Amino acid sequence: AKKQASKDEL
Amino acid sequence: MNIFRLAGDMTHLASVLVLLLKIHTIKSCAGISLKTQELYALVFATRYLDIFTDFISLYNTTMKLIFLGSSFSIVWYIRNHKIVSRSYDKSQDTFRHYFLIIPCLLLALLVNEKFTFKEVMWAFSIYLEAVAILPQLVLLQRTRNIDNLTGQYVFLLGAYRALYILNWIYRYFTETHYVHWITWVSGLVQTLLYADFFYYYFESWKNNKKLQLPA
Repeated sequence: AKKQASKDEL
Repeated sequence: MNIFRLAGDMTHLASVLVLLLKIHTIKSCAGISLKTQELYALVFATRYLDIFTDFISLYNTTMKLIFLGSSFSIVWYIRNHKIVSRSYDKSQDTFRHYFLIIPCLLLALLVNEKFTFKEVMWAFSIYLEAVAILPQLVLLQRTRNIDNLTGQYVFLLGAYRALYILNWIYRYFTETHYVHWITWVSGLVQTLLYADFFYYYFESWKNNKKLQLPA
């Protein structure tokens, strides 16, 4: 979850 | 997802569509810097390394594919298409963009969220995107009459990151521990580089006269 939170933007 | 980020992504998509429209319909890339397009293709290639390993959403994957596909096809068009490549003026597009790549790579090796290949590549893509517009802005100063599509393309490309700054402010206040100095500082630098373009763009729009950047 943390990983995705930081790289969820284009 | 918030309205600022969606608006930012749509503005970025619009800039790509305007450029594809210009190149595909009038078969011209006059006023467009191939070097900026090459830098953007490198930005997307190094930022979206996780496109097949980390699925975030259909939207996220679709947009990544669009940005990757469009940036590489635009580079291909300008370099290889027999008609389009004729309108590319190599003698005007002289910014040594390789001089941008090395410092960004070095900075990414020093400043990153984690010292892994993917994270360093991701940080590199963020730093490179901040300066990728420089060859295009230099070319615009040399271009006598900037056509509308080119002006709109640069405007939309600058506006998208400005909207992303609003998105980061929004997320900072609504999400706990949402702090990303790498993207925030780079995004701010990137947007500030457009400051004088935005000024002249609005002046030309307000006074309804041709867009002209002072040399």
